[in-house]
Amino acid sequence: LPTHPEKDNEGDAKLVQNYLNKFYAVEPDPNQLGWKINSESGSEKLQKMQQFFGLKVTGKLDNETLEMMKKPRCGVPDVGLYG
Amino acid sequence: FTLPGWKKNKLTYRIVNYTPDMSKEDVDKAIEEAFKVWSVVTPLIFTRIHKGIADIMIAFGTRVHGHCPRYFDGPLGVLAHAFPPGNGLGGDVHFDEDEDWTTGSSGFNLFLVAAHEFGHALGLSHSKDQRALMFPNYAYISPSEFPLSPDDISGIQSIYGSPPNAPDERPTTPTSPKICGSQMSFDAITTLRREVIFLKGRHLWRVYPDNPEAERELISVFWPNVTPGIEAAYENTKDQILLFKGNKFWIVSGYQVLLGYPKSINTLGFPKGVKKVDAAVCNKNTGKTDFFIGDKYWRFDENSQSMEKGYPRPTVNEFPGISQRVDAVFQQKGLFYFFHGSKQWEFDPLAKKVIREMKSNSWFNC
Repeated sequence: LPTHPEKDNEGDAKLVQNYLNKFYAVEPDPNQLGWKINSESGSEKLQKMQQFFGLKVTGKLDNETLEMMKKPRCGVPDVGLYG
Repeated sequence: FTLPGWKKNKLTYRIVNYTPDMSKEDVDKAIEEAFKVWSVVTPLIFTRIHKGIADIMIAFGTRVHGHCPRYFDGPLGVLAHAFPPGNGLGGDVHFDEDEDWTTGSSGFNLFLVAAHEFGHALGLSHSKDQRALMFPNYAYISPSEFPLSPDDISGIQSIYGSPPNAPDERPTTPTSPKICGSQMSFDAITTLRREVIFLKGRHLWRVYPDNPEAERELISVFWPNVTPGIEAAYENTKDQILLFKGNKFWIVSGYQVLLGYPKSINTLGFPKGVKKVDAAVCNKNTGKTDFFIGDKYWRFDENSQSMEKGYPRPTVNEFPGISQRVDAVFQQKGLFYFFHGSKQWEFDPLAKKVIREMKSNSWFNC
């Protein structure tokens, strides 16, 4: 059956956001007093992920980055404390 | 990166429940072997208990499971997770039951995933090195291969030190498959000028015509950016080697991987349905390369850099007597050598007939 491109994009966008939040979210600073909005942007997280996997670091989503995100993997974060 | 490890070398583990995908014996064995991966390179000793709280509690669960703050996501995606050394959840390892757990290369190999998660349970975080067991993405390697890379070993030994030097107490680190073993087989074989290079798992052997002693090396020493487990290889007409794995291929010239690789095998003219190449050989006399996939072969013209029309065709039609799937193939002095498992067949392409059958490791001084 033909896929619906815009639906694919929607699914991919959700996958990317979920992936970055799960594996590249910066852990809260234990010495931080009170709440602080996590100001790191999606692009910065994406750059961190691309750098980790040795991909072209652009901060933009490309096919190679998306393909890497779709690979089965371990659920422990790649950055920050995994405790 | 490493976290503080356990403050003791004797650790306990408990298998809390089982996956229906595998027999209990196979799960027990996979978990035991996964701990052994780490115990052979450290002073650590792992003892199994069947009741109560162990340092490392091992369980299978789906989606939201027990008190675990992390949830699983159904088939694929996240396969398992673990927690660093500590009390409570510390050291615990959870496997996603929605995955297909196996002892082989299909689904996800429980031994390999468990060995990775136990690395976390001992204090290791993820490695950026694609060859490392602690690399986050799943990659199957034959369980007969020792799965730890130098990066994994230096990481874990930076926390716990090396195993005590009493060889009669500890087995040495398992090494590569024995080249003279009766069942020795190869993943891929290629020539490079006058030498023949045999590839299997993470290793390659270089055989020179006038030197009976093969030279063994890690593939990653030559080509760091090429993933292990190469499935096909051949030398083209431009003094280069093409290496194939899954739907990707690299071109190497000497030690250099050409820029822009790996590329998809579709760029060679294979249709999307073709997912991997079993073996390949370039016929120096005709400048045509034959790709063997299953029981068929495709023909590629090196001059025009294009796949010829009218393929694939049954291999046995062009190569009578070669009826099994081809693991590896290379050409020397005009003759082709086809490999399947522990056997090889010497084939005369002009007479179109098998000349003789030999053992796969007949090229080595066994």
